[in-house]
Amino acid sequence: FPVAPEAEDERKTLQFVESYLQNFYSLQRDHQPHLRNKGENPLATKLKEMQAFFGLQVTGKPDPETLEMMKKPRCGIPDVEQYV
Amino acid sequence: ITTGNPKWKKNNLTYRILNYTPKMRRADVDAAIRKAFSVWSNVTPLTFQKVEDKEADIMLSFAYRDHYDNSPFDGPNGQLAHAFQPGEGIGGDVHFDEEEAWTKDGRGYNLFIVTAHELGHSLGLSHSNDPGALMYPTYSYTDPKEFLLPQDDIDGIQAIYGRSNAAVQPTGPITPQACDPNLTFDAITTLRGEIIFFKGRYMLRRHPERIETEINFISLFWPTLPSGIQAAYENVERDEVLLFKEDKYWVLNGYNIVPGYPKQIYHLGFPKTVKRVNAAYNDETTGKTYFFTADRYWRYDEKKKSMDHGYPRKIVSHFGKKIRVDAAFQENGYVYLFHGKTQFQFDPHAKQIVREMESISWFRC
Repeated sequence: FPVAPEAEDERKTLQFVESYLQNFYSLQRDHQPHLRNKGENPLATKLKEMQAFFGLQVTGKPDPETLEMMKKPRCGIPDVEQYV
Repeated sequence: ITTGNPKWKKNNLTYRILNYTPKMRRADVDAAIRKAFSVWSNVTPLTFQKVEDKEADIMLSFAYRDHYDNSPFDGPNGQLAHAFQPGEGIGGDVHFDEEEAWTKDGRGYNLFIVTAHELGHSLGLSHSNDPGALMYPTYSYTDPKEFLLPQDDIDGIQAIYGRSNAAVQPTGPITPQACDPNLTFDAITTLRGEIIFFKGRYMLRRHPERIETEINFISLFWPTLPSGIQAAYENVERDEVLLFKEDKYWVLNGYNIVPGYPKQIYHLGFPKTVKRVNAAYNDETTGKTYFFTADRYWRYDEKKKSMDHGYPRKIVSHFGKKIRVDAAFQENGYVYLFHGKTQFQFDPHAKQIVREMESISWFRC
């Protein structure tokens, strides 16, 4: 069945958020579920890191303000970790 | 500072522009990049010499998508450019995404601003979380003619290379902090339910339903407006905001600058002896606009579009306080007059000041 539009949007948003955090906040590209530790999922952790960096409210969720910031044109260098 | 503190071991560096974007004249690309280098040489002992045909320390080029450095570009918008930390080979090099709309002004992406940012990385800086810093990760336009390297960036680069050799050490603008008790304002206006506080290049937005005070560059919304707005007021009836600087004023209709502005303030009836307006507010009940210049105030009739006779008058004669007003606005019938770190709440009906507060009291500190 075709995916319901909302679900499709949500999937695209999540993909966008994931790619942003992989590019700029060294979210591991290959975080397989079985590697997930008992704590917070890595994506939420990295999202909080990004929100803290930009002075946004640290929610760990891709809220509208966070998405708005992610969509801004920017430099390709990561905000954390060393870019080699 | 980039992890590991990479830095160039010498102060006299070379750069080479490997190729040019067809979107700008070659001379404009040269000029933008030359100016970007001077941003950093002005505040450090570093010097940059352009070379034409040999390997340079910093190689600048425009590239498409995957350009074999493990960091493919993503087409228009998104990632605009990237650069490598100091080092041999690709170290220090700057790559621009050729698919961006590169320009020398406020349209598209200004090549000077982006180059200056990337050179920060080429010299060993990483991103700053100061929203006013050049090394802040997201793009924001500033008129190159007005560009001043912010203090945050000066501190960063001098931590790596030391101070400039200039007799007078350069300093830069500091990003205003909403809860800084010493914060003062250039101008304040309401704008469709928000309150906009102008300070230098910045505007602080107080939205009734948001907890956070948002700080943006004025140029983010209005690239053609100058920084340092000196007075502003909203005419709610006409959905207009008038913004003043020196002897000129602009009109916003909603959020857009009305074509045909700026115009001269004399157009409003000021005599030529008035060189600037310090503050202004529109009285929502009478429809009159009050302008403040030095220690006097004027009254303008918005319906007749002319100054009322018998003005200017002394501020103290009407407002009961012998002050110079930096900024003013009206909210819920009260007029708030700002002078430095203090604001005075004036009741137009009682014709007296009923309260005195800190200027920053509007921010939920």
